[in-house]
Amino acid sequence: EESGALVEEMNRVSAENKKLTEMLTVMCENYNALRSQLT
Amino acid sequence: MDSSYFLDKSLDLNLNSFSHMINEDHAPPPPKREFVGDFALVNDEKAPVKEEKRELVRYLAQVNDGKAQEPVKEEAGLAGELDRMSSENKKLTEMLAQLCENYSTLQTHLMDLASKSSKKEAINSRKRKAESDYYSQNLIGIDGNTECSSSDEEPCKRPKENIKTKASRVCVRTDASDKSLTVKDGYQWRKYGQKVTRDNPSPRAYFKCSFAPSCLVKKKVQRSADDPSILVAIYEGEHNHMSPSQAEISLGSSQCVNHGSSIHISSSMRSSAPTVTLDLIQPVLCRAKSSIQEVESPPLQQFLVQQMASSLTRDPNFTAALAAAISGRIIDSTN
Repeated sequence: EESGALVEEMNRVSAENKKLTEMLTVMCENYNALRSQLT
Repeated sequence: MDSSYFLDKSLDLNLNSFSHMINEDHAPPPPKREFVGDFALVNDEKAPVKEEKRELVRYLAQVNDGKAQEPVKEEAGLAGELDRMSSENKKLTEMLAQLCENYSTLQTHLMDLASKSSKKEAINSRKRKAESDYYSQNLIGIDGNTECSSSDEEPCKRPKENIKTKASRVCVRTDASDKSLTVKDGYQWRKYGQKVTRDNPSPRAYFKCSFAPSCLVKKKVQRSADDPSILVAIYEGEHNHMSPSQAEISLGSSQCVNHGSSIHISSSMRSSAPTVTLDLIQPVLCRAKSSIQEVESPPLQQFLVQQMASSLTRDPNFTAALAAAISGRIIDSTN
């Protein structure tokens, strides 16, 4: 049971990581687009 | 920049290297590939991954697919992995926060630049407008009135006042077929621009004195809109040097005749009318002068004679021969 809970928690954290990574990707794109406007 | 690099970095959890990546100059924008798929995609095959981790990833993929659920034996390993993922999560959050901050800073900077450039543009357009107003007023008041309106704002006032005291207008009748915008006034000018104005089909040429920048006099020449045979020259400022042909002109001024050149001088130029009149008919004057010189002694011949005399006097043989001839003549005459 304990390992099941651990796995569940890991799934949650993994999904969160995935979301964060996606957000970072989008932010990177936006940032670079903005910077290219400056140059 | 490959997206796998970005993904690798996200797993590597190196905050500094990520910052370097987003701040790198001339870096191409990141590809628009979205991060979709399983957790397994996050792990690049090239990256060193522990066997244990791979098993876990496989297991998680199966869990996500809902195909199978195997019991996990090594709880400690799982807990360690959970810790690692949590710390990764935390670092990702920090990176995101920093990136957001950088983004907002950059955006503010960009907005500042945009507002500055728009202000500059507005100032430039106002200057251009004021300048064109001034020129159009000068052209309308051809018969002497060079007053400028002083209803503008303070920054535009000072240069206008300066010009008001020194601007002068000269109208010269020329051959209508002559398309050049040249007014011969005895000074040498350098043309630095030409433009077509709204109120006149013929272009306006801009000249500055060849002694510039020490002499700041400028001249604008344009054909009159009413009579294209009249060239209107507007002078700004006064020369701080002698005209190159002034001495020559003053010598021959008593002999010059105005051959049909209609000259009208306004404002401050009027006080020095004789000089200007001579300047303006310089071609006529030169013609008259040269004809006089042709009758009396052509300058070329005179020059040749002088050259010959100087070379002969320098020759000792010639001097001796001349002395002998003169003395012989004297002896003959006494005999």
